[in-house]
Amino acid sequence: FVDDLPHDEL
Amino acid sequence: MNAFRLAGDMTHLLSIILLLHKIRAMKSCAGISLRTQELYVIVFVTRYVDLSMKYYSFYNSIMKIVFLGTSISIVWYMRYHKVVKQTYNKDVDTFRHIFLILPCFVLALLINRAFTVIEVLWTFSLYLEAVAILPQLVLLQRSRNIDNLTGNYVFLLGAYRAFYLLNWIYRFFIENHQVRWIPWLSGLLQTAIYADFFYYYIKSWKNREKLKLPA
Repeated sequence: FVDDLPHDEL
Repeated sequence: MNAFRLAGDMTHLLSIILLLHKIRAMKSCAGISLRTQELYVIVFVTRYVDLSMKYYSFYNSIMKIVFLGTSISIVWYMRYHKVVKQTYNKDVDTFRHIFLILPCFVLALLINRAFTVIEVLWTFSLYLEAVAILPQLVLLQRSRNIDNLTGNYVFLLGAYRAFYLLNWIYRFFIENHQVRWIPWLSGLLQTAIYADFFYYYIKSWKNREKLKLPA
C-alpha cells in the first residue's frame, strides 16, 4: 500500500 | 502526462521565470512578498525530498531541479543581493508565515495517506502550497499600484493550479479512477483563494485600467 503512493506529479 | 498537466507545469514555470526576470532585469523586488517566496522554497524542498531516490521521468526530474533552483535563487536575490534587497520593504510584508507552516505541518501529521517521512512531508507541502500565496495577496492589497509583471506573476501562479484541477479530473476519468482527496482538496482551496484576485485581474484587463485590490 505505502509503496504505490506515487508522487509522479510536480 | 496529459495536456492539462503539461499546461499547468508550463504556466507554473512561466510564472517563476517572469518573476526571476523582473527581479534580475529591474534589480527590484518591489511588491513581491519574501514570505511567500520562502514558503515556496519550503514547499519544493519538502515535496521533492525523493528527487534523489525516485526517478519518474527525465522531465519530472529536470523540472524539480528547475523549480528548486529558481525558487531558492529568488529568495537569495531578495535577501542577499546588494541592490535587490534594498528594494524589499519588510514593513509591509508582515504576514507571520509561521501561522501557516505550523498548522499545515500538524494537519499533515494528522491527515495523510501513510505515516511515513516522505508521505507526511509530501502532504505538508500540498497543504502549505494551498495557502502560500496569502502573504503575497495581503501585500498586493496594501500596495497602491501593482506593477503589471507582479500582477501577471500572481495570475499565472493561480492559473497553474486550475490546470492541475483539470488534470486530476482527466486522470480520474481516463486513467486509474484513483481518488486522491489530499491533492484535490488542497488544489481546490488553493485555486479558490485566488478567486477574488482573478476577478479584479480580469476586470482591470477588460477595462484597461490599473490592477487594484480592495483593501
